[in-house]
Amino acid sequence: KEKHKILHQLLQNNTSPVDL
Amino acid sequence: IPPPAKKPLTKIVSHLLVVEPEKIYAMPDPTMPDGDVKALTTLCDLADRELVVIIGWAKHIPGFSTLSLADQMSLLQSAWMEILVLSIVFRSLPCEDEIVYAEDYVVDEEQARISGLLDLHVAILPLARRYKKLRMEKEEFVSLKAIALANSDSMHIENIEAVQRLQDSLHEALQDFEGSQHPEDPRRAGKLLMTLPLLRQTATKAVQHFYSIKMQGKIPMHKLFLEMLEAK
Repeated sequence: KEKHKILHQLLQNNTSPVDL
Repeated sequence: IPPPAKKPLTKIVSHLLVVEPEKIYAMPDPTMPDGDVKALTTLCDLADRELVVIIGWAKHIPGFSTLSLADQMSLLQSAWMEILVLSIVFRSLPCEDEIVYAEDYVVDEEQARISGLLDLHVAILPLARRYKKLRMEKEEFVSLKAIALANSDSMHIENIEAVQRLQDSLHEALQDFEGSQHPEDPRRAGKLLMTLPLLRQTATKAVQHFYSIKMQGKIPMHKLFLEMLEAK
């Protein structure tokens, strides 16, 4: 999961990832 | 005599139409000189923004959000390029041998050659021709896109039964749609599903194309796009 941080983050909540 | 009124769409297909994302634009950097670096930078940036939209869209597919987080990730990691390619191809249907990467980024063969996008162009065209021949409709496009996600054949699915149920419900929605809207062609749902191998082949070529660009290291790529490329 650490490797796929942004996907994980986007699926888990509705906030935008910091680094896009 | 007025034509018979079309039957209402199935609930899932109507829902998929409603949650279909808004158009996004490529917005090529006007300060960059034209050429392959600019074209690839534009496409990689577009793909990154499309990925954010695709992840948000997937959550609205009935049954997707009830899968475990790990299975949601596995499906998206397997199918993201198929979803991207299918969307590009659907946008390109009204055009003749042009690829509509975005409304403001339409590329013909000559421009593809100049921009170093010819391999990608040549890979996508046969799929576009196939859907043109079928005259794919928007309802079919949104259904097929959801099916491509559910049917991504990831090797890492934890709950195979739950993913199978998702596939079954989307498959049933497509069949119901065709049964009510295209009763003249009882094999239409099958014809659409039979395009999925070519969609996967095309997406595989596109992933290989962008992976080799990543390895060359000349084009800036955002983190989500890199993350998804690495997952392949």
